[in-house]
Amino acid sequence: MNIFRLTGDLSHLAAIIILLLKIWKSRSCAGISGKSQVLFALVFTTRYLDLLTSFISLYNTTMKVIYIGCSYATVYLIYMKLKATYDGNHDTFRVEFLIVPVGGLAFLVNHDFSPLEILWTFSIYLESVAILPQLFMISKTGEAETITTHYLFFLGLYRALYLINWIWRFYFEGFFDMIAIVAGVVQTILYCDFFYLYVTKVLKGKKLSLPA
Amino acid sequence: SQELLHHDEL
Repeated sequence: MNIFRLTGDLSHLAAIIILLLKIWKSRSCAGISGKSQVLFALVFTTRYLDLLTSFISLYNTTMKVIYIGCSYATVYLIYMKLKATYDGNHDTFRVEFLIVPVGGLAFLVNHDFSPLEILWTFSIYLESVAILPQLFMISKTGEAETITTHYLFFLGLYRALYLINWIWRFYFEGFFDMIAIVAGVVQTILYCDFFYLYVTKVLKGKKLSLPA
Repeated sequence: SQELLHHDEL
């Protein structure tokens, strides 16, 4: 464990908690893409199946349980409890255009052709594009609530910190996982446009609205 | 292919 990975995990946790609290407290999921949240729940489910097979550390297990719990709670709030506030008309990204290619790629490019490893690879590839429905929804509505932009900032920051963690681990441990690194670079690049808007607008107290 | 015994990252 290194400071970049720890900060990255805490940033990821912060994003997940911010979103869950925003929806729970405001009793509304307006502006939130339910499709992205379903994809994240799928990412955690397929990646953390090793909860059943191997114990790495209390921290590892605890965080995985929290991530899975919060992501399913968020999906539950969006599609069941607060369904009336879900803005389905703007959440129209065709997720099958993500899941099918990602599924195919996971079969073709992986570290080991075993069920658990292919599911892990699928989850790594899926996570890199899971935010697209949310970014697409914001481009359609033309704006985002400030709390939603903070959610996206911490979510984008987490994988950017992981990139530094991988540089650190390569340098100090000789460890590198090309699949995670390439997917992590793609994932972080997808946030660049948002990061620019976040820094130039939201941090200056303005509302995030598109076109920029 | 690089065998990763288990993935220690979240």
